[in-house]
Amino acid sequence: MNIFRLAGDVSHLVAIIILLLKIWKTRSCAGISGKSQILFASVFVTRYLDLFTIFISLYNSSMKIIYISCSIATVYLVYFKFKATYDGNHDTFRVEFLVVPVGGLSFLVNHDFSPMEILWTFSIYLESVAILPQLFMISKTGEAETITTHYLFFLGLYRGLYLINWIWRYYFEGFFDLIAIVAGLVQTVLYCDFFYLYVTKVLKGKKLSLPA
Amino acid sequence: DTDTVPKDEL
Repeated sequence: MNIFRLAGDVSHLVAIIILLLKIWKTRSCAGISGKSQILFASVFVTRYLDLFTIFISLYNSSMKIIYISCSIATVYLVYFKFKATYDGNHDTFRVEFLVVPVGGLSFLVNHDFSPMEILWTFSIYLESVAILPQLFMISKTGEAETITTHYLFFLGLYRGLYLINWIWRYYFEGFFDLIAIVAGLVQTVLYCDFFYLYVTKVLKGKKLSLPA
Repeated sequence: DTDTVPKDEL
C-alpha cells in the first residue's frame, strides 16, 4: 500500500458517498445516469467475487463490502425509491455498445483464461467506460448539479491516483499490470474534458453548463 | 500465460 493508492481509494469512497448522500438528502436522482450506476454495480460485483475466496486484509475486504453495498443501494434509490425523479429521457446511452465489446475483449485479452480472471478483466474494462452514460447525459441536458460535478471529480481523480500508484509500484516493486494500466489510462482520459470544465467553472463558483 | 498478478488492489 502506498499513499497514492490509499488516496485513490479514499477519493473513490468519497465519490460513492457524495452520490449516495446527494440522492438520499435531496430525495432526487435528477441528472444522475442510472445506467452508469448499474454498470458500476456490475463492475464491483464481477471484480469482488474473490471476497468469499481469498482474504487479503481487513481493509481490502471491508472496502469491497462498502463499495458493493453502496453501489447497489444507489441503483435501488435511482430505480425504485426515487424512480419518479429519474430522468430516463436523457439517460439514453446504449450500454449494449459498451458491454458487448468489453465482454468480447475480456475473453480475448486477459492474463489467464479462467472464470475468475475473465470476470476480473471484464470488470476492469467495463469500469474504464462505465462513466460514459453519465457524461453523455450531462452533454444532453447541457448542465450538471454542482454536487454531481464533485462526485465526478472524485470519481475521475481516483483512477488518476491509481495511475500514479502503478508508476510507484513499478519503480519500487517491479509490479505492473498492463490490463489495469491501459484501462485506467482510458478511464482517466475520458474525464479530461470534464476536469477542464470542473476547474475552469465549478471551482470558480459557476454552474457547470455545456454549450448546448 | 498464467502469470495472474496478485489481486491486492481494489
